[in-house]
Amino acid sequence: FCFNILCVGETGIGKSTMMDTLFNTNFDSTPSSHDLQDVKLKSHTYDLRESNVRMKLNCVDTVGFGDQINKEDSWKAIVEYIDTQFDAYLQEELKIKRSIHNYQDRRLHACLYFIAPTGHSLKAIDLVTMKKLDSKVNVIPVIAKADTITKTELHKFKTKIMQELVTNGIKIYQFPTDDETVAETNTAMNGVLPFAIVGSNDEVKIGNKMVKARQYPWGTVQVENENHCDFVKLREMIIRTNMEDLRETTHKRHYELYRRHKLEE
Amino acid sequence: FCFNILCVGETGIGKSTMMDTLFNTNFDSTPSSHDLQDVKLKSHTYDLRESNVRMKLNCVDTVGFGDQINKEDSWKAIVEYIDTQFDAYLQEELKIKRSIHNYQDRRLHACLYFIAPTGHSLKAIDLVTMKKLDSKVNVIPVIAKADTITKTELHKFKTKIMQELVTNGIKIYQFPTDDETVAETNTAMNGVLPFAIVGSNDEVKIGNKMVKARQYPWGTVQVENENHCDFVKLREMIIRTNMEDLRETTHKRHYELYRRHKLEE
Ligand SMILES: Nc1nc2c(ncn2[C@@H]2O[C@H](COP(=O)(O)OP(=O)(O)O)[C@@H](O)[C@H]2O)c(=O)[nH]1
Ligand SMILES: Nc1nc2c(ncn2[C@@H]2O[C@H](COP(=O)(O)OP(=O)(O)O)[C@@H](O)[C@H]2O)c(=O)[nH]1
Repeated sequence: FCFNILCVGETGIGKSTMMDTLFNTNFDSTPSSHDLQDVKLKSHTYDLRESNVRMKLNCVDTVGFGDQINKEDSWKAIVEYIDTQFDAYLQEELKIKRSIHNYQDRRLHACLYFIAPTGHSLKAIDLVTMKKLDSKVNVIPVIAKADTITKTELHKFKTKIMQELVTNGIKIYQFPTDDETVAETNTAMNGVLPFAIVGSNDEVKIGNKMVKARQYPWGTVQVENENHCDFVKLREMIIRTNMEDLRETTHKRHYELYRRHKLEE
Repeated sequence: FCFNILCVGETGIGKSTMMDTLFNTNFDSTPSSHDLQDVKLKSHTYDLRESNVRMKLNCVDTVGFGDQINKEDSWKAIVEYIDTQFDAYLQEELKIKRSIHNYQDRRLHACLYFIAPTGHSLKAIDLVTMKKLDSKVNVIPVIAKADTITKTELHKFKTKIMQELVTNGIKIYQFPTDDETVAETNTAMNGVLPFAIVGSNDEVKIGNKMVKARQYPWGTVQVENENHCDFVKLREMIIRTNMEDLRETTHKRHYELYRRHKLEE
């Protein structure tokens, strides 16, 4: 099966490192420059094995997002990409002789929105973009480079972000709490949002194990240490516990909404 | 005497914390929000004692810089402010009955340009802004929140930044090397630019001393530890070694250039 994930965030915020960290890959992508004239969506496809399931992972990166001096249209390229995938699926669905089960579904199942760790609040571009995306894709905001923020600052920052999302009517993806087997974990996880994450392509020896970490002169941030950041929670929630729900809500909610508007035109 | 310093950088990049850290103050400024419609320059004045010299410190903050979705005019308010101070001085200088020695000189002696620690390169707004400012004020770029960057990443980042400044013909302030007593130190310091800085309003007990630091679960970044960041070098260079040169170049170079253009009009 396939899983399509979109990463939105400014250049240098850690998107490609986070994809490598989440999916244990080494995408070897050339770092993007800051001087792109507009936003381009670049997609990389990988064949992965995640807990013995073969998966086609499709990572879409927003190259140049937020870099322009005038960011007014930053979100347009993203919405266009999402709609294009919805439309391609719709065209296939409407055919008489369909091959839906063979169809390479490129609809985006999750959008990781990378929030810059300013410690203050969301930026204007974050609010505008997430508002445009929340009815088109499952938006999962994350605080990027969380090793920039102390525990006390993080608590205030998370509270501020959640308040701003509510104030601006932005509907972020909530882990489902209707299924008894996952209700308790998912409810707890919803209370920790947005996840504060750290990514790393480097491994460091801690004790007798090699772990993903960022090594500083004053200490080593261990990506998979839950006392250091929420990376493990993010991985658990989107790759293990809720991947099916992400794919389902994409089809039954976001795609349905697109289809209804498109067919009513 | 007075020292006027301008801090340019996006909201949440650590400007007010750095002013407190550099000048041992507790400016108690209310954190700025991200949703200002345009850039405003806000100035705070303090009476300080720096190594037994009484100094009037004037800190000018660029509130709202880089926050707008359209950042085209971000630099205009800054250039206008600088020119206004030059013009006020010029008007005083041209008077018949002058009181130059009583005059409250608000001309900016240094501009600390805060570079976001992306680890990649400068942003479009950085290049445009520094280019507009380099002939108007002594521009001293610094890498903000340097505790986000590992030693290896920092080395590459500094090299990239310096290359981009040269490529774009941006003239940053160089510590003077004509005076024998400071030539060696200043030359060495010019080779370390841009300074990678960390600021903190909090103190942590290290050994038996209270030191300015940022405490994380994986370790404590000590602001005044030269192995952790370049803060001590920045303070030494601008407050101790070169404050006089900063004030002098402002008057003899930047102001002179303004005066000549203004009188030629
Ligand atoms: N402090 C910190 N730096 C990170 C983290 N993840 C990546 N970086 C660094 O940030 C820089 C940009 O990362 P990259 O993944 O290329 O960002 P992208 O442009 O968003 O894809 C690199 O120097 C990374 O090593 C993180 O979690 N914390
Ligand atoms: N990681 C890190 N965070 C910092 C540093 N300096 C300030 N901060 C934090 O960044 C946030 C914004 O700082 P502030 O000084 O208000 O930024 P300003 O809006 O540019 O004035 C606060 O949560 C600070 O504690 C630093 O050197 N490193």
